[in-house]
Amino acid sequence: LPTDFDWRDKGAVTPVKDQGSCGSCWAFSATGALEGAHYLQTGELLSLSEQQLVDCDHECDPEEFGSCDSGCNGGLMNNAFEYTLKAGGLEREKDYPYTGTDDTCKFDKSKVVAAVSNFSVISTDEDQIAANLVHHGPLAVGINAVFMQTYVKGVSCPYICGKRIDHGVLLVGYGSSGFAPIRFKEKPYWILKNSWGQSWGEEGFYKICRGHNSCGVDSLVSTVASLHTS
Amino acid sequence: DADPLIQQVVPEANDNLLLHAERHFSSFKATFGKTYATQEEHDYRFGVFKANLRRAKRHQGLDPTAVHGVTKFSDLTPSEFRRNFLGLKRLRLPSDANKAPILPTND
Repeated sequence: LPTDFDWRDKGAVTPVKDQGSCGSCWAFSATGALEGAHYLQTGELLSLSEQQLVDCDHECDPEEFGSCDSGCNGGLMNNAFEYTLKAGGLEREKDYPYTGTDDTCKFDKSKVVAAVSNFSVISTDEDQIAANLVHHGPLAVGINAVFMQTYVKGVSCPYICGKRIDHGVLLVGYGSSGFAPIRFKEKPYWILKNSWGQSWGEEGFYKICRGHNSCGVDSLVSTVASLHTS
Repeated sequence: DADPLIQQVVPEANDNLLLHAERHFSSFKATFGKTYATQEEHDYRFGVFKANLRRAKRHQGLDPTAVHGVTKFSDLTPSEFRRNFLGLKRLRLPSDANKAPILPTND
C-alpha cells in the first residue's frame, strides 16, 4: 500500500456538495462511493443524484426495525446501494437536481447513467480499509459526528469520542504523517469528504486520525462496484 | 483555589473568544449570512452561540491536534444539529451482509 493516497488527486471525487437542512448525509455518502466506482469503471467522473435517493429510496433492512431509508429523516448507505441495484441505477445530478426536501419520486429509468453491480461491507481492520480504498475507490463510511459541529481544521484525534455512528461521509484518502506534536510522533490520518458545503472544515473535508477506530470511523465501511452502462 | 501548587498564569486561547462573544457573533452572522426574525430569536441564538463557544473550548481540550471554534453550525443546539445535519440510522449489520474479500496488504 502507498504511504499516502488521495482519490482527489486522481480525479475520482466530485466537488463538495451541501445537503442543507436535511438529514440526507447517507445519500451523499452513497452517491460519492458510486461516483468513484463509476470513475474507476469508465474513466468518466459524473455527479450523481442524491435527490433520487431522498425521494425514491425507501429500502429497509429487514433485520432491524426502523432502519428504512426515509429521505431527510435519515437512511443507510447499504440500503441505498440495495435500492440502486434494484432500481437499475442513478440519474445525473443535473437531471434530478438536489432540493434538500422530501418530495415525490420522479425517477426516469431512461436517464440512468451509473448502476451498481455489487456492494460489500469491509472488515474493521484498517489495513483492509486502506487496501479496499486503493483498489476499489472511495468508500462510504459512518462516523460519530459530535466533534464535527465545532471542527475548523487540522487532524481530529479526540482523546474520547463516542463510537455510535450517526453521520455518513465518504473516505477518499489517507496521509501518513500529518500531525500530533502533542503525542510526540507523526500520526497517520484518514481524509473524509463531507456534505456540508465548502465553508465547513478544510474546504468541505475532514481529517481524522487512523489507528484506533476514532469516533467509530472503522465500524461501518462499504465498497460498491459500478456496472458499466452505455 | 483548587490546587495551590499549580496556578495558571497565562490566559487560555479560547478565553479571548468568550470575552468577545458579541463581536464574534456579529462576525459569525456576517460570514454565514445569518438573520433572525425577531429580537427574541436573536437573543436566544446568541445564548446558543455562547454555549457553543464553551463547547468548542471543551472540544479543543479533548482534541488538541485539530482546531475547534466558530463554524456555520455555531447557532444551533446539539440536538438541532443532529436533527438537521446528521441522518445515519442506527445500524446493526445484517447477518447476510456481503463481506468484502480480504486483500493482500504486504508489498
